[in-house]
Amino acid sequence: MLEARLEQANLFKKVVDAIKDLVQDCNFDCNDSGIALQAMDNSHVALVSMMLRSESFAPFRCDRNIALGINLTSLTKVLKCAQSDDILTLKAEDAPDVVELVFESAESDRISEYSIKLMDIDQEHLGIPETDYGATISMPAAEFQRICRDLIALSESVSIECSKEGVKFACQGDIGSGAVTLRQHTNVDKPEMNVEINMSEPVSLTFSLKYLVNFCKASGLSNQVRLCLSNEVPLLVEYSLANNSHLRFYLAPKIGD
Amino acid sequence: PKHQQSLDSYFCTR
Repeated sequence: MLEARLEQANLFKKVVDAIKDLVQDCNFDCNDSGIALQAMDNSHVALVSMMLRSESFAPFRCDRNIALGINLTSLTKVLKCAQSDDILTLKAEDAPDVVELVFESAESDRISEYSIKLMDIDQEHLGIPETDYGATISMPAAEFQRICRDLIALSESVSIECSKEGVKFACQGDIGSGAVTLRQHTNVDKPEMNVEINMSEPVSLTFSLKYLVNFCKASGLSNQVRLCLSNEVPLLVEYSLANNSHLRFYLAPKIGD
Repeated sequence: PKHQQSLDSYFCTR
């Protein structure tokens, strides 16, 4: 059986909120290392990969592998019933028909119990190859969100160029063009404002802004976001969570002229 | 214009 108690229901709420517009029906794969999710959007352009490690829960118990097939719209409806500082416990039997969600108030004696009917989801599991990226950029998540939201007003696509000059986000549209360049930057007082660029080769790639704006819904989960780029391979956008957990998005590039 | 690639060619089915 699965029993996973999360001190902050809000964390799970935010994760589901960040991915629900990208993917609809997902398997939450539970085993003794934690709860993982991997799903592609309908167009097979973007992939979501979430890992909530067992250390993120207290206690965490999962005796055998359980796949919880959940519709995220249904899950969102139920998670709305949790107050943001509630404690969340996920429960399921070994061959479950339902997943149970229990919300407990840390301050009062309220206990709310909900269940969601599970679905059989036949999902392909993709092998994501280990990649030595040509460029890795860590930057404030809010800054990345702002750049994506600003540039989508002008164009559908953004080119991300990383060179020893820094990283340049540029777009061209019908009304004109826009570009934002960031250089490596260390803020001693506010390390969450740091911009760190590690580059082994210059990289230049083009991506659809619609997807990037979507990924940025995860901005509330982490102060910093990490972008990993190599020419001609999918972009990795990573939000690190506490206890080595993470929410990652992959996006296929646009290529050719 | 550039064409949107799919992830299928990058990630293999396990």
